[in-house]
Amino acid sequence: PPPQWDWRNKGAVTNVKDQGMCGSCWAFSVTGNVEGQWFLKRGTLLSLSEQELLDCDKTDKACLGGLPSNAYSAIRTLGGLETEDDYSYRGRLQTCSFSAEKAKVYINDSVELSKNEQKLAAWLAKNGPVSIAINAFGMQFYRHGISHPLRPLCSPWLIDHAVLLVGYGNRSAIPFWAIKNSWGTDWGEEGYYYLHRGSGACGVNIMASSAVIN
Amino acid sequence: ASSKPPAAGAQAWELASPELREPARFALEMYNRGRAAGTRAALGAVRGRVRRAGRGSLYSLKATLVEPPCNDPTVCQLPVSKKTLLCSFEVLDELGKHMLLRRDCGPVDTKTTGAGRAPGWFSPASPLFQLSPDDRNETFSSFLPLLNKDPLPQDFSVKMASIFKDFVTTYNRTYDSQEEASWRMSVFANNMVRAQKIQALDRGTARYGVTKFSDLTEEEFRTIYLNPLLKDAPGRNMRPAQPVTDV
Repeated sequence: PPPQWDWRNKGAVTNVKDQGMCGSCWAFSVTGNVEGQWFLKRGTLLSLSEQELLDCDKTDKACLGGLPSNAYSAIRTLGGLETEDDYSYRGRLQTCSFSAEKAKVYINDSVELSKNEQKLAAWLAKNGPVSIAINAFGMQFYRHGISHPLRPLCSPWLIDHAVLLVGYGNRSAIPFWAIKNSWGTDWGEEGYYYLHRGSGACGVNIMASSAVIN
Repeated sequence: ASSKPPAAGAQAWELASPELREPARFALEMYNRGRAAGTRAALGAVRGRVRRAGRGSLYSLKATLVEPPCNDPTVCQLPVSKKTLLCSFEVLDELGKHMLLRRDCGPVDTKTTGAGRAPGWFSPASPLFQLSPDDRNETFSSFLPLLNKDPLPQDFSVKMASIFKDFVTTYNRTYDSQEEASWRMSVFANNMVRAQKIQALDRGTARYGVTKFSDLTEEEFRTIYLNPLLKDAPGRNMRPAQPVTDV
């Protein structure tokens, strides 16, 4: 893969959003991925609705949590995603008010990505931002810089937060992943989290996935 | 226990129980915070030391707390008639304002120790009640580096209060009551300790410290913002992506 890549300067990433007091990170991770896929396949960057997933994805648990793999399936079953403006975010479970006529994007499938970080970087550079899930150890107090917790403290098996890989590179020879979080721009580096790349830090490579749009 | 405290800045000294009452009561209040009546723990025996801290005092308390019987089967997995906990608290008292800096509790097995007391409970020499050197180092020096110097800095709690005040202003925090504010300040102080430990153990270039989540306990943060399903639920199977041959 190229030595560095960043989909933010290629127009494939919407502004950082804020999930509020709700465990809906899974919805933001998936909409972020689908936004990127739709941009790369159709050339239009749309900000898509997480609230639709909270309300209408009956497999997942809205603010109590959910899984990207379930969410992709729900988007296919529902028939697509509305935009953020049409189905705006409330941060709590409401009655599903999805209307197929208003859906602006659809997906055809979803895939699981490699756990090899080199291959993951290559896939990202070619195909767009990637939905992942990590162990959020230390993120409550993260301010800036490249995070690299000791492995026992940030076990790859205690995944508890879904986010979006938007790029990768090196800062003074330290390899990093650039990660779009959903805790607002007043957290981390303007809403972004930088995590060490190449060591499986915090399970960054364990649950990588993407929607597929034909 | 000597009743007359030595001069400020001297080492800690044992206290007579009446002097412990206030800090112990505050620690119990913080421990029972958010609990409905009838579910609150009661204070058993208390012993402790005090160390002068600027204009206030830093109490290191060892106390037993007695949890009420657990009547609600949905709440307790293991029905326990009564449970005795052995707790250590650090309470900072400055001009009558208390702040809980540290709380560690663990069950004392009443069956093995008999009559609900650890052996040698009241003997000052009991290992249970000495602040172990690594205890002391871990809590005071890692978070409060200035504490290593005797006497404690004059403005320690002023400094903490001012950092907390900045936090409240920066993130536009409001609290319903003075009690809530003091509870949140003690959570904030605790979180500063946690952040510094995470900082000390990070091998990257990340900086940890005050964020907008700094007044939330770990439990609150985890419950509100994180997603336990990710590690618990298997999720749907997805086919593997085609490997990338040319980027």
